[in-house]
Amino acid sequence: MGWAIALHGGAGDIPRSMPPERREPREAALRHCLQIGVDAIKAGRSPLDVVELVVRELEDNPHFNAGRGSVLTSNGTVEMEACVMVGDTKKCGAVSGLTTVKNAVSLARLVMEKTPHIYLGFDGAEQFAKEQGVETLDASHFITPENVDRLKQAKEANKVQIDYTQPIQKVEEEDESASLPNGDSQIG
Amino acid sequence: TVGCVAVDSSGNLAAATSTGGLVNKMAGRIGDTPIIGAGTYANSLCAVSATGKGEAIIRATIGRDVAALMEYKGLSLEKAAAYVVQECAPVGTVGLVAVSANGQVTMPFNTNGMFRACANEDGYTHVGIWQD
Repeated sequence: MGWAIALHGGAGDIPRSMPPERREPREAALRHCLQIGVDAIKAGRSPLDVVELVVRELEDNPHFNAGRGSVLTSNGTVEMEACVMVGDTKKCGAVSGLTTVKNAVSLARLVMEKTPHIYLGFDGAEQFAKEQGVETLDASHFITPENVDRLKQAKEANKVQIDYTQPIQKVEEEDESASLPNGDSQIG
Repeated sequence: TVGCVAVDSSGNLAAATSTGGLVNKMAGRIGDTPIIGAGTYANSLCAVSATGKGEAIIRATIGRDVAALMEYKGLSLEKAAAYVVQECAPVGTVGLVAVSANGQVTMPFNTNGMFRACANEDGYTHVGIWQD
């Protein structure tokens, strides 16, 4: 018996050829977030506090698909969602369809702690966020140039992509000098 | 999708997950993250946070199935999570991180890679992307 913590920053078709300038910041962020969690749990914070703290940090990092850096809908908008759950009581809270809330995970915790419900979505969730005074930001805060490019590629291919799907390559592309916005060569 | 699971020295567990969903998803689409028992689950045995393709994770009730295999079949956390990831969801659709009440940690995935990290009281630390 002892404390333990684990975190993820997304799964998908992550190419082993991922260049260092894209890999290293993500690895550094994972280490940073892990250390935040370890410090918190060593300091005696509850597991609920720890997971909220760590996920907030991951949300604030544009390299991951939550909060700032969230991927875009087909309309070019963000719709974020989050959930928390406590083991011994099975208390839980969840939110969906957020467009302005800086840290969705904290709003999910408020749903758990301040309402008789489990799950709020879209306008109701945004309204609840305002009532609770949680930090909100203009939707443009969450949208990164990289994700605008990813949406463009996905729309051109008429596909949806899970986290870290490799850029979609257009087979008709014959311009060998062409490269994708993230620096990945289309010709390998 | 980002997520975190934690257990303290008394065996108290919690899980949290947050996401923007899928690139080019339809407006109004809800994925696995906020669905209790799919992308996020915790009980007195384990805490689970999943990532990947939400529709597959919901269909397979990934989080709850890990807990159910421990609860009803007596599997260890590692075996329960490995079974769910390898047998219950299509290849290339899911990864998860999980901890048990007795401090076990596991991070299986059936995608090409998963950004992940873990640590425990014994001093073990791991940061990884692909299968080692």
